[in-house]
Amino acid sequence: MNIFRLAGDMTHLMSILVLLLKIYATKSCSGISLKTQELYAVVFLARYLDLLTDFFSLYNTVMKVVFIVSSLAIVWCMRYHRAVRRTYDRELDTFRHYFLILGSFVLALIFHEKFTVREIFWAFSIYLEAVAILPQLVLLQRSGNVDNLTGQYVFFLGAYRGFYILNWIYRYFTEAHFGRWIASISGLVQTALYADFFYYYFLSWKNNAKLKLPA
Amino acid sequence: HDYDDYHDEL
Repeated sequence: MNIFRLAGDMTHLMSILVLLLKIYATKSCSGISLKTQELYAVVFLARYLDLLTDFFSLYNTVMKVVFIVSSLAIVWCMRYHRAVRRTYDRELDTFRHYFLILGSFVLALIFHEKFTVREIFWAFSIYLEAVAILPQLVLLQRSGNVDNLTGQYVFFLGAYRGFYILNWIYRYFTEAHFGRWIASISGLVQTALYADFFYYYFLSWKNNAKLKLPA
Repeated sequence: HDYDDYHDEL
């Protein structure tokens, strides 16, 4: 564990707490893409298949459980909670995310570390996470002005993988055999997808204005 | 084994 990875995990945890706060405090999920939340639930379920078989550390196991439970709870909330589900922007959240799942799985069948179920599901979860934010970014562009908590949620979610990139650079220079190209390249793509959001987020912060993504 | 230090990240 290095400081970059810890910062990344804490930022990721922060994004989940901000989203839970928004849904719980405002009893609303307006501006949140259910499709992105569903993709993240698939990402964590596919990535943490080793939850019950491999134990690295208490931290590792606890964080995996937190990520899986929170992502499933948010999906459940947005689908079935009486008050929250009414605030879901169903007509705006129309990204065909099944293609992202299919595409990521096909890519994982081609590019993986080893041709085993776990490695293919792991690579699938890495590729899927890289594009999981797309429905959410599309929804933000369509839904005009973005409330603060939603903006902060997307910001932290984008920043966490940026810290992981620093972690991979650090590990590349400090560890002998460091070959996690799948995660590194995919992480670069993932963070790059947030580039324009980060730009408009920075402008809204600098001008102290409401965050607004151009349609 | 190599799997460990490979999947130690979240």
